[in-house]
Amino acid sequence: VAPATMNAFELISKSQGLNLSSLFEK
Amino acid sequence: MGCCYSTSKRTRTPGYEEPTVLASQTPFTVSEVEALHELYKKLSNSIIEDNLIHREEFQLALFRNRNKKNLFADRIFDLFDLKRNGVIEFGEFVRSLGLFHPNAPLEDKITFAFRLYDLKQTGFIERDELKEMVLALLHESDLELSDDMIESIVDKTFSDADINGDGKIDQEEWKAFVSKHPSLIRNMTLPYLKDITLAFPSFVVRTEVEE
Repeated sequence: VAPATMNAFELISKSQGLNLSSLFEK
Repeated sequence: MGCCYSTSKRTRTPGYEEPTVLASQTPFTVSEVEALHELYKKLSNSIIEDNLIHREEFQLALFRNRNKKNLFADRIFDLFDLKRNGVIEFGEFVRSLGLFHPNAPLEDKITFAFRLYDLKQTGFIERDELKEMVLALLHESDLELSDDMIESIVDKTFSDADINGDGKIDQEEWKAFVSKHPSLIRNMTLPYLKDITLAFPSFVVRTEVEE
């Protein structure tokens, strides 16, 4: 993806720290 | 007596709240709250056996590493810790996860994401906060961008979201921005929660309360 078209919030939302599905992994 | 012993033992757990009460205040059923309690017991005793989720236990569950520092995980922990006493109690855990339920109101998800990104809790998302979050994301990923590129991304995003051009994103501007980019709150929905009792049957030991 060309940087100029990147959405900063879209980038941020991919943080592993925001992926709570990990809480449910056994 | 067996029944009474079980109840009093649970009542003594700090922060424990009755599943019927939590179910009435969240999108979860009583059985789902009980399934979440099984998950909560596991998470809250992974390092310190006190039935409370400490920050390190939250980090361990998210990253399999108790010492991993992550800006966003810290923010999530702080928002889950409604009483701000440094731990996530069971009621806080259920109420906060309720926001991630597929049936939770979209408005609540959008507001939670706004509070998450409002790092300094000023009621606005400011440009320096946005840049700090982009830098934190780049730090945890393999993506490398020059400072010029980062500035360009932050500038473009900010100008798109800051409709009135006052240099900060308020809640109304955030709502409008999310409505144009709904994928921004995709991570605010955990499909597992739709029926946690089926997704995680091992957590359901027994149903103590009649639905």
